[in-house]
Amino acid sequence: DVAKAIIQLAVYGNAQNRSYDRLALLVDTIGPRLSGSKNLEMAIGIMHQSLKDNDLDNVHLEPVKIPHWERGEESAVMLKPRIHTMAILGLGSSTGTPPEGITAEVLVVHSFDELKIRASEAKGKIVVYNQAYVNYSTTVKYRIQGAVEAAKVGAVASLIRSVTPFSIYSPHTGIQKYEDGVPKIPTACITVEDANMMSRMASRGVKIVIQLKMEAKNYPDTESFNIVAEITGIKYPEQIVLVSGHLDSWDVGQGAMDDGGGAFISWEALSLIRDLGLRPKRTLRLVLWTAEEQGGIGSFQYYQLHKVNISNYSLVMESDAGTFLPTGLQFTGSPKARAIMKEVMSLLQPLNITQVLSHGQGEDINVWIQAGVPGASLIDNLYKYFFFHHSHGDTMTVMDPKQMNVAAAVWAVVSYVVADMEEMLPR
Amino acid sequence: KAIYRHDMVSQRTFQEIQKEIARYG
Repeated sequence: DVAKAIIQLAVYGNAQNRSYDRLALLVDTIGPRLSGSKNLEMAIGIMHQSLKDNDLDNVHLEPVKIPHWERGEESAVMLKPRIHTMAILGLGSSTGTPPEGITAEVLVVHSFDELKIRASEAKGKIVVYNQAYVNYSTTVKYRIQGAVEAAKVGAVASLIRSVTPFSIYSPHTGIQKYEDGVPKIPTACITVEDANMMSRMASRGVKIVIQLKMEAKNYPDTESFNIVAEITGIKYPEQIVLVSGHLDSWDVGQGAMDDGGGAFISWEALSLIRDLGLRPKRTLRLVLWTAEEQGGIGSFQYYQLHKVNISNYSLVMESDAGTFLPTGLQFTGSPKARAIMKEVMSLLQPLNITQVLSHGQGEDINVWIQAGVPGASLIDNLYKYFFFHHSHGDTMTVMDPKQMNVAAAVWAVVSYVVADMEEMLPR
Repeated sequence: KAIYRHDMVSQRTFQEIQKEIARYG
């Protein structure tokens, strides 16, 4: 009755709220942990020591190179038709403006198609995108490509409506990408409210002028580490079940939800198994990734280093979509593997979380999944998740200890059983 | 060594695997 023992300990026993309390201590102490920042460096040091103190096996740091971008001071002030200071967040890897800023007229568009149609109007302007929110994966392309598309038609900067289904005047940052051969123009996200307002103003034929100042700067790549800790398998130690979350975050709020929760329920999964004195047949490997937010930078270098051993990976797991109350497990794998995972999830009947859905995924594990390794991720209330995603609202206040207990229990049961079954999951 | 790899066929029937997993509950 291992599953019951894990659930009992995590949800009703002495380990209750432990993942929440551990997370709160770190993010209250350190705050958010941007790639290349001192905060991230300190957090890695603290976590490295904490995992050793937790008596896990083979705790070590694997060096990687990661991007180093700094936001600096930034501001956007509407000068016409009236003075209005706008809340903005520069987008990751954006260039800065000259010290005096960029002051230009605004062209408001609602889609890339509209931008192409009105390309002749864009020269020398600040393009404001007021794109409708469909869902995150569809709409995020505006944040990622907005600057490049605007630069192609001669714009001097771009301001992107935050990619979120709900807003209380909260900008949501995130990575964006430049393209070789296209001018690199400054780009920032603005609030849904300001994007809507400027759209209304423009539709009345009102001229809008904005002064944008951004000190953003890209520095040479810097050294960081993925953190690894294990419970070594007792029968097939070279075979692995990988349990993970990322330790870096954007420089907003506390980086508690994205992805402190995922990192800490992953640690909690191993702690629960250690507390119960369980030792699976295969190695349970916890990895806390670095520089996920810049596009899975740390995890890709882990893949490069470890892919020679890919046939020994039974399952890769990442929690990077919130640790609110889980509604099921997302899974990618063969029909046989899916049938086995349904059996594993049935062990969570006491928590009434037994669904196995499709789309097991994670920025840091997708490369393994694409190479054929079965992959799993937690699914919870994504609508709520994107309320706070990449915004100053990403703090401990949105986290719920009881929900984290349940998420950790699901993570521990799934990872332990798959690690202890006689056979690896079929490909 | 590992009993099952992607290039090998499982040694066990699904019912056996079901029973194995049930023992964890």
